Amino acid sequence: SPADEKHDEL
Amino acid sequence: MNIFRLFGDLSHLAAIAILLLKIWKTRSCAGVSGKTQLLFAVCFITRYIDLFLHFVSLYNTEKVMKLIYISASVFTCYLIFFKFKATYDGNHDSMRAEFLIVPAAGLACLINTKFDAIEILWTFSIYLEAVAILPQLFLISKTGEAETITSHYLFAQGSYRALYILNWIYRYHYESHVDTIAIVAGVVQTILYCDFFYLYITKVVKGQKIVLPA
Repeated sequence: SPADEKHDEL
Repeated sequence: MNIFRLFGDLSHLAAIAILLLKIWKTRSCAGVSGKTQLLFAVCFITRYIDLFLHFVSLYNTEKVMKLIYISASVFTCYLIFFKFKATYDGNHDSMRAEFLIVPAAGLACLINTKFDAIEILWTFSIYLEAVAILPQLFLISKTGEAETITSHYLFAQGSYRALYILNWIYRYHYESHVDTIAIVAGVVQTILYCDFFYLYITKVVKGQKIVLPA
């Protein structure tokens, strides 16, 4: 899903 | 969040704080590459552009950290190019930043996970960050030395992405999470510090100053 594709790190 | 990423972000914050303190306390940005700081500011702005697009409530630390990074890097550039401009070593800060920005932008358009504006900006920011320290390392090689406090700044700055590599190994192993672009760029970025890390560990730790050629 696009959510986990999102880059979740600084 | 894992310990490596936590210490990586803390190391990054420490680097930004060390540099700000050095410039503010000594009221001088001698030995500091303004171009590297500009490139870092561009990295933060292009990477955290979502903060500007849709305002988000600052409830979580991540948003606050992003704002701290952007404001601290812009403030550092203000100190270098305005407030303490007289102490800026322009002649030695002579690496052409365009030679870093243009290839990073071009590569971001060619190699990315999704061809849309935000993702291209994020990818550009990752590629640019990998090489953003080069003007600073170039300046040190031109002046032939680095102030001890600047060495500590560089050590913290280099350690942040090195710790992120450990974070990526951790996340691959435990969360099977992989962000190839960030990993490849992060490895390149850390490799660029190897020479400095060697000098830092063999010299600065023993109280000596870094003088080039070593």
